[in-house]
Amino acid sequence: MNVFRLAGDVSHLVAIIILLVKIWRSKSCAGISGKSQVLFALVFTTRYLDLFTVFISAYNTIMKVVFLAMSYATVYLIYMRFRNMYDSENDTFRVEFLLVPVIGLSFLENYAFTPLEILWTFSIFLEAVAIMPQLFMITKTGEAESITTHYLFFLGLYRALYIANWVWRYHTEEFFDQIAVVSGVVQTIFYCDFFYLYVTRVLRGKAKMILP
Amino acid sequence: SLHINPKDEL
Repeated sequence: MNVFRLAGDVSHLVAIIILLVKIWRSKSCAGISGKSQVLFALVFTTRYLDLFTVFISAYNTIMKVVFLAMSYATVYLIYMRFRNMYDSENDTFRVEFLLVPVIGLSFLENYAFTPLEILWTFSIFLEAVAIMPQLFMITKTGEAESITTHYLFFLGLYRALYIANWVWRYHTEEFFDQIAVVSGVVQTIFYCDFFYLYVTRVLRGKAKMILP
Repeated sequence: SLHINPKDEL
């Protein structure tokens, strides 16, 4: 555990809490892509199956359970509790265009051809693209509420900090996880355009981020 | 070739 990794995990946690609290307080999930949230719940579910097979640390186990619980709570709020506010007309990204290639790739490129390894690889590849329905929705409507952009900022920050963590681990313990690093870098690139808009628009006091 | 790392990251 290093400071980048811990800060990355905290950013991830903050992002998910921001989203949950926003939906809960406003009793609305307007502007939030339910599809992205279902994909994230699927990411956590397929990655954390090792909760049943190996024990790494109390921190590891607690964080996994918290991420799982919060991602399912988010999906519940969007599709059940506040489904009247769910903006399905703008959440039209075709998820099968992500799932089919990701399933195919996870069978082709994995550390071992076993169910747990393939599912873990699937979760890594899927996480890299799971935010796309959300970014697509913002592009389609042309705007995002500032709380939604804070959520995306902390998600992107989490990814950037994980890259710093991998650089650190590579130099200190010669740790290199090829699948995680390559898809992690790809995932971070998706946030770059958003980061630029976030800094130039949201941080200058706009209530909403309006796309140019 | 690829080898399995301990999956200690989240």
